[in-house]
Amino acid sequence: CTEKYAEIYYNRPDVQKAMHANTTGIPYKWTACSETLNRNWNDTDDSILPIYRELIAAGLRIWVFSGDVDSVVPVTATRYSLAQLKLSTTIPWYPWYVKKQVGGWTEVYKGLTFATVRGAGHEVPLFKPRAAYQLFRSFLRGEPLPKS
Amino acid sequence: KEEEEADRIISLPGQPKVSFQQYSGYVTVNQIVGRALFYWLTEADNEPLSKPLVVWLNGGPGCSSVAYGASEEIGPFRINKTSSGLYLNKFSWNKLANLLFLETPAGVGFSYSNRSSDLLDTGDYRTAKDSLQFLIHWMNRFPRYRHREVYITGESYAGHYVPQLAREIVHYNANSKNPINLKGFMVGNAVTDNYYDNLGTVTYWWSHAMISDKTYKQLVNTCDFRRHKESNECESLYYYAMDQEFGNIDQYNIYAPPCN
Repeated sequence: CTEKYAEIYYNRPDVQKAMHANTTGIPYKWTACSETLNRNWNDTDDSILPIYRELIAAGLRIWVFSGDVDSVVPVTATRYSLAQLKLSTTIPWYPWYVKKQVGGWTEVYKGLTFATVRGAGHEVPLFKPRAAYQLFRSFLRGEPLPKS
Repeated sequence: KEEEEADRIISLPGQPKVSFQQYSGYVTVNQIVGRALFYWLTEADNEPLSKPLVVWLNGGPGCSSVAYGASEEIGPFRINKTSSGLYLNKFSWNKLANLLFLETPAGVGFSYSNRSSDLLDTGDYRTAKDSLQFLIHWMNRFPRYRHREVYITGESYAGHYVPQLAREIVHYNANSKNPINLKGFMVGNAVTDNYYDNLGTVTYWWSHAMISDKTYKQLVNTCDFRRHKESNECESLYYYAMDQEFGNIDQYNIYAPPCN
């Protein structure tokens, strides 16, 4: 429901003034999602996997996570897709922990780290903020998620 | 420096006292048609100069980083129930990094274009190109970030934007005297591959008992998951699953009470 609060807050003139937003008088209201853009999206890649292959080869740090109670882009979808990369395993599948509880499961592949977040929906940091914070910290440090 | 100061947010309405600096405003990414992207930078709450820059792109396509990334997920502020003020997010990612929320492409959130047709023919390609232009120009406005470690993050349809922007940066860096110090990216619940995403989605519905065996088999046997636009027969099956079998649930968080 927090999206509704945003629709009101970001349409307030005093908020827009404080943020130097809408200085040109945009002829439509601020919305959390633009239906116009969504309906008229003109080009989309069928698959991002070729980009993953290119960027893994370029040596970028790549992490993919999935909240496991989202049914819109669910964990099974991500696993099926990533499996097509056929990456070799560096650290085998294990449960990771946050505040002495299982945060989810993870596997470190050569060039990519995959992690699930237990009990999190589509917007992982909204539903599991502590677990998402741990995930972000480990990502920035370039370290595997904690085993205990 | 003047441009940077002009973008400084003194304080947002209803904002609690904070120790970090924030800036927001527009960066023009196409002078000819007048296309400008909106950003909101919330710097790290301690030692921002020693911390990386993390760019958040939201999904959709067409959804606002300010609405979702900043206000619901990783940003320092949450909006209260009456929309009269803000309160602090205990687990804000700006404890670890400087957060740059980017509204991309034009038409998302506060970002705009003076050419109205831009809203009707945008897509992955323009999003990646404009986002790169944004970063280049933004770093001219904030030169202290020019050599900073950069990471890109996002969720959902940003599973397209984030790797696509990362690739644009890698290609740009190959021929640039001022490369962007991109170190990596992280995406969550990310749209990745049409066929395997769709197959994995209906399999998740079945394995989590959201749909019946019969509907699952019909979906797998009827739908061509490689297509952008499904057949009428397949669409009917999707509607049946959602209307008759899912029940009134929040599909984005299947065990949570729905927002009515």
